[in-house]
Amino acid sequence: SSMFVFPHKLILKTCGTTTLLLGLRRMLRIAAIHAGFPAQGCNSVEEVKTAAKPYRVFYSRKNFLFPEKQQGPHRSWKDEVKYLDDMFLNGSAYMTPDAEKPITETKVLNIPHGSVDGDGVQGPDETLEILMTDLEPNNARQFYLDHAVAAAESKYAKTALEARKRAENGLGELSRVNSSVSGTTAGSTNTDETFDVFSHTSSDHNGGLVTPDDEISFPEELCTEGHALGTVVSEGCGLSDVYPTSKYPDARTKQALPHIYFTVHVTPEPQCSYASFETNVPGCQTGRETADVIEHVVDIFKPGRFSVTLFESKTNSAEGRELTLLGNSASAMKTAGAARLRSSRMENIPGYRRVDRIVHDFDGYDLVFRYYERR
Amino acid sequence: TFSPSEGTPQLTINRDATIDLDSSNAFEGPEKLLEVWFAPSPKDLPIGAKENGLKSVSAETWTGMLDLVNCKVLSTIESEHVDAYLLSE
Repeated sequence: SSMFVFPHKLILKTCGTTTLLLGLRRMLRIAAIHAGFPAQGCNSVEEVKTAAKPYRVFYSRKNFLFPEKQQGPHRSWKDEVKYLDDMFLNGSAYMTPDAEKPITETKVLNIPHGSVDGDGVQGPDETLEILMTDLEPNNARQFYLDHAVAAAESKYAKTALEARKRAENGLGELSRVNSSVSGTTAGSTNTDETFDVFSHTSSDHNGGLVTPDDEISFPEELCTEGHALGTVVSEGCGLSDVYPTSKYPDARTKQALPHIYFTVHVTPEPQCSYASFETNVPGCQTGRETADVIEHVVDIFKPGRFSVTLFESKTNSAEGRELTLLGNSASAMKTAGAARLRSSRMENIPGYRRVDRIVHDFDGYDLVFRYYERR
Repeated sequence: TFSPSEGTPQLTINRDATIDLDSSNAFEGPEKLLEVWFAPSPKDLPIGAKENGLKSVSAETWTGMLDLVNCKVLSTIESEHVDAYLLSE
């Protein structure tokens, strides 16, 4: 599970049998009391008086695999919608692709705030979410502890061997292993954590230099530290390459650079295999990047089925740009064309058949849902 | 907490929370996703809001909210523009 706290918004994504909605009222109180956001208007309910009025609320989830285990308002989508309706007005609930065969339930609330929702958003704004089930077992194995330890040992041994060779060649240096933090990455997509691989006392060795006779010890924290092992897995399976530093940040990402994130959650066990990928890194205007990201992520997990939800501001989306054609603007037609190209590439993910496509039109935003099955 | 230089995100790991972590039984992977906006952008915080908005709230305060959600904080990464929390039920 993960939480991202920006100055203006909070994203909370929790799995298992967590009771996410039960934290919402406290969240609004915190925003008012500790962050100074304006409280809601006059209301006889004391609790509401000290609760901040949100600008927008968005709640969604995929169908649960084990709904009977859920607690509180999460026992059913109906209960969740009622819970939110009791707190907010002007909400809309959707099921995609439809109520007959729902895969993802979505509730979007645009709270009247005296300003136009779409105009208030600065710059392109989009969220891409890929939800995957029936993961290919061999690919899912990468996310098991024993596999991660083996991968870490292999990587460590290789690094140690390289260091030993350098020492034998007379270069003599203290090796360091650089790792990037996996799972959630805040701000820049490059977050480096450096920790020593070797530990030697200066009395035994020459100021920490590695010599050919050194006995290499495998640090225990690298075997048991979930974060370090997660880093190894992230690099080994290709997650760290979803946004390669050779290509990102591009011009468009730079505009949103401080506020970009991506998060991955994985449940690899075969009886409940599942993985999700979510990011707000904007797709490139060349019309390639979003589909490239989807193909890259899907190739890591090779799911039997997956859905892609793209939630983007109308200034950004293909559907939104269609509206600008009414003005016959040359630039609008060009950008609409690029957006259509981007959209059409997402219709053809190698190895998969796009089964459903649904578009929801919200104030200032479009939500495009696509569902794929392996051919 | 590890912070090698100014401006570099700070990582804090809560090792006590990870000792008995066990997901050997079937686990509900599909998440509930909640996104709550209080302003259209970080630059458009309303009058009266603290300069850093929600980022000015302490981790301890968020922990109280997360207790209601039944989540523990495994680690945090604090940066200038966003704080990221890795959580577990």
